[in-house]
Amino acid sequence: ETSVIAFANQKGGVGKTTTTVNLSACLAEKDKRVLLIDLDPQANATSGLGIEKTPGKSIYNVLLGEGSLREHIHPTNIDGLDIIPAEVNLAGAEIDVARSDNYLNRFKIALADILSAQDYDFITVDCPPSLGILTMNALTAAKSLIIPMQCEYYALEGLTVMTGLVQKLRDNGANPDLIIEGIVMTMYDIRTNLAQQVVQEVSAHFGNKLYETLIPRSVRLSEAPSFGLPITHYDNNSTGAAAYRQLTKEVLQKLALT
Amino acid sequence: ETSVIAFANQKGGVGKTTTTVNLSACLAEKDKRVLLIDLDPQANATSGLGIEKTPGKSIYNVLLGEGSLREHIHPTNIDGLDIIPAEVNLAGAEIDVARSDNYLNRFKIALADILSAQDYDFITVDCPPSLGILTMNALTAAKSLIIPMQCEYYALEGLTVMTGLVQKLRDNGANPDLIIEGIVMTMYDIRTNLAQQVVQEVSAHFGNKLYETLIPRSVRLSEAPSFGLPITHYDNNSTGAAAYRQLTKEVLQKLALT
Ligand SMILES: Nc1ncnc2c1ncn2[C@@H]1O[C@H](COP(=O)(O)OP(=O)(O)OP(=O)(O)O)[C@@H](O)[C@H]1O
Ligand SMILES: Nc1ncnc2c1ncn2[C@@H]1O[C@H](COP(=O)(O)OP(=O)(O)OP(=O)(O)O)[C@@H](O)[C@H]1O
Ligand SMILES: [Mg+2]
Ligand SMILES: [Mg+2]
Repeated sequence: ETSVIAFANQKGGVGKTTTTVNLSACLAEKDKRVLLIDLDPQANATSGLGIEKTPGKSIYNVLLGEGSLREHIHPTNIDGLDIIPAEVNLAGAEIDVARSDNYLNRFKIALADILSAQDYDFITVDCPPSLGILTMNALTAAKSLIIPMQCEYYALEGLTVMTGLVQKLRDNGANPDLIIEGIVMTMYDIRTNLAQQVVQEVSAHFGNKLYETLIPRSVRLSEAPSFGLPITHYDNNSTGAAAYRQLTKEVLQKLALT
Repeated sequence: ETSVIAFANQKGGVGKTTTTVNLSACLAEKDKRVLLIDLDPQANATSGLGIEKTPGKSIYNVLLGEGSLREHIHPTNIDGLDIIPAEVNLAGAEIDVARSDNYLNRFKIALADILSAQDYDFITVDCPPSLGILTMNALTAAKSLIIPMQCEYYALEGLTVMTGLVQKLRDNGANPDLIIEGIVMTMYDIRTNLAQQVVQEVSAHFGNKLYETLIPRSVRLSEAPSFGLPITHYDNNSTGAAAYRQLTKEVLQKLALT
């Protein structure tokens, strides 16, 4: 059974791409077969894995019913990790898909044949910082959601919007089985009171949904994408690599339990 | 003549809201009459200035032609600074405005009576992290654009998308006079090579558009919003307050020159 996990949070810059890329690489390291789908027109996950963005070549047409997702699968430098890249023209899908029928299920329909082939253990989906058509399509298709979250005040404000949306998608039948897999705190700086307060606040409201692993702020994590590499390949001994390996262990443990 | 400045960058978390709020407060401190318009459904600028978000009360209807922007003007705790707040229902405008006629000029039309009354010296507009309908409306209505930019690799990648878009809006006649007022580097950490490299890269490509003022990473800046205050009122003697005052001086100097 393939796990389909969306990485979403409408708050910008909270570590969605960094978490999708590095968790996917760590899952592949544990011999899971992983497909990362970049659903953000910024295409940061695409360049973060060293894949060239080809102008005009994205799954835009697939979301409008032409062609298949399978044609867009590329290998990466990481064994066991494939990618479906994004490109800036994907932004056009926000408007064109919005005007089409059944506009929330386009991605889910496109994903069906890859899911039935069971080629992958995990499909991870990086989302843009908005609750527009692309993110809504990801949340309708996914089985679960991981919410990366900065240890900041503005990020805290946005968390209830996200959890409220998940409840709405469950209740209105768009995705009755969607669950929040977990909330992961990123860019944690132990020296600041703010970070500790935010973690306490999230833990008080969301208890067991909060992963124990806190991803520390580490400049190595923000350097790695400029080399097109996940942290495990850029700096194997860094605190960032250790944290994402720890998170991966925790994600796998929790999945085994559900 | 009222200056209308949009603060936009589709990359998330680069300091758009922090720059809009603090620059607006510093302009008011210099006895400019300022109106901040929060065009982001996350409504971070609204809460960053201590304004309650009223469910269902945003300029959503105004963008669809009902009522006027003037009705939504609220005072803030800061002398000389008014706000038009946002609310999560503004996200619905992305779809509804997209389906209406003349969908790019809705905000520009709504702004016309405030501009003709010349009540303000500055109108500042905080944008969401996307190039959707709300940001496009802001860029069509604005006279100039300030691009906040993190000293990070992913933010560097997105900069050319932003500058390319400005050129397109000028060329296709949507906003022939739109100029880039400037690019401001935020969360600058002098200790990291990455930050220095990114600043050098931006300076090499965009030369005189890059403000000399670099906003340092400072936890006081990220604490201030939780008290609903700009940095000048939260911690008047912080490096963040000094940096935004310096930036304000630079912005005013450059405006006087154009
Ligand atoms: N733990 C970390 N330590 C230091 N820097 C980090 C960390 N995680 C992410 N970053 C950096 O912070 C910035 C924001 O992270 P990222 O781009 O992954 O967030 P995002 O939520 O995907 O952003 P967007 O909303 O634009 O999609 C990036 O430049 C990234 O390199
Ligand atoms: N110079 C700074 N030093 C430290 N923290 C900062 C600084 N500027 C902004 N921040 C914090 O970084 C986070 C991102 O900033 P902000 O929310 O202003 O960015 P944004 O571009 O408006 O994000 P979005 O794309 O979600 O609208 C916020 O939590 C903010 O408090
Ligand atoms: Mg991202
Ligand atoms: Mg913002």
